[in-house]
Amino acid sequence: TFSPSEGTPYLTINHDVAADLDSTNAFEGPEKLLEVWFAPSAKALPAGVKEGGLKAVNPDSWTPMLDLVHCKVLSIINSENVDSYLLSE
Amino acid sequence: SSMFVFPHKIILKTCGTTTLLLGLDLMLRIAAVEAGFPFHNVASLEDPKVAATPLRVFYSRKNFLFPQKQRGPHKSWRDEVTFLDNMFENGSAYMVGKMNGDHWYLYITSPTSSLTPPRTPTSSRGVSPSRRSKIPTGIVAPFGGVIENNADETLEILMTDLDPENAKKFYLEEATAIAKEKLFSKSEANGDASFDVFSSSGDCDADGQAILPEALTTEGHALGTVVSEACGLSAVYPTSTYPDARIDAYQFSPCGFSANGVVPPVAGADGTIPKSGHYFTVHVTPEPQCSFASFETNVPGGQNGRQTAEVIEQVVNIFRPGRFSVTLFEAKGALATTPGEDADDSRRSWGAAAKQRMERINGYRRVDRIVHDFEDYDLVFRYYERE
Repeated sequence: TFSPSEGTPYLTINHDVAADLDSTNAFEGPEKLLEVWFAPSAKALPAGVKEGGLKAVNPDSWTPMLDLVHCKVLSIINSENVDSYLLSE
Repeated sequence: SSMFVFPHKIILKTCGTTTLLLGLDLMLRIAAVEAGFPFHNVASLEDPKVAATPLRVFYSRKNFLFPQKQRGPHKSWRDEVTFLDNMFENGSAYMVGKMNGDHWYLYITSPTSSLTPPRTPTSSRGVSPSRRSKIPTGIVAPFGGVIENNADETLEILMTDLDPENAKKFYLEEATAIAKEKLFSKSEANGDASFDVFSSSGDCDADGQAILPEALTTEGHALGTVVSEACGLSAVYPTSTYPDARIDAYQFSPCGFSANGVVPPVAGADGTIPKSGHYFTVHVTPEPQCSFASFETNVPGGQNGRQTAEVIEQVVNIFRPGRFSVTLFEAKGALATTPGEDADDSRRSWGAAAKQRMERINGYRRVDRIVHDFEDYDLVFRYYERE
């Protein structure tokens, strides 16, 4: 049995979305990729920015933005330096 | 599709007919209102049009297989560029690769406006809307100092025409069969004949891939974990080398696969652990008429002695595509600022050798190599076809 250390990222699953997804009509694999930088590094956040920067944003706050994109959150890995959101579609 | 949220940046990658750029306005608003990043497009934070001032914006994609089926600003590259130009100052758009074959598009905002930041307002962190209709980028006035070039590197492998046998693994039916076989082996060893894709123990395997109790997972996630192991994805950044790495994978029904990996930084030669988050993400559309797989990571090449070319070969062997492109974005200061590394001659020559190694991917012929020399990034686009 593997014993993760205390620093191991942890997973949260959105059961409401993840339980009944159907990808029957998927046809376009190539993705659109957007990367937006607000500061030069995690160590160089501007004055006035909340501790943790964008990672301090409540995960639910991203939902309306993802609705505009037509994606829903399936699950989230929280880790010290980056939070990963696995999305539908 | 995937999203990665760092303290200072956000990465959003979406496939299908998603309308990615339509979320950009709200993303910038959230960054200003909820994270507190500076804004310059309106007078106050209460203004519903408030948008945080991004330092850099990158937007890219491969040519679509079915562009006519896209929605909104994604119907053509021209429309996407118009959308972004209407939003940001200092944007540049490029097409890289063959016009009559696989190619790749990039939109990038310039950081040069950082040299002439707008006047800092006295009453708020915003400026009069009448002064700016577009969102400026690259401003350093609120930060003070100069943009630093961090060790930033992004590798993206875009694979089409997947080998049908390899693509089979990404169908629910096949994934279920693999899971049953795996659990049957385990059950036999334990004297138990049940065929549930969920584990009753909740234990992790030795490689850290958990088959979680049913209450904590879904069939898609459980099978995603099985597929990650079966196809070899779990071995790209194995927990034997990256003890705290974690993969979150999902097997779609009837087919399709997505996985996000988080790879916490490992200690450098001097024992210090850099405060940088590393990730990788994989998406697979296995249907033969539109087969496609992508792999993207910011784990630096050369970490733990593994060259970028070795990672590419390992990933390509999972899918055996008929053709694929590789884009490698590297910050120009990366060599000089990698924590725990000296930008000495030996490091540079190692880097040159690593790049040379990318010219020879086993089983493939490198057809195109196109280099773009941006102000603070180097971009190398390579295109390969099966021999």
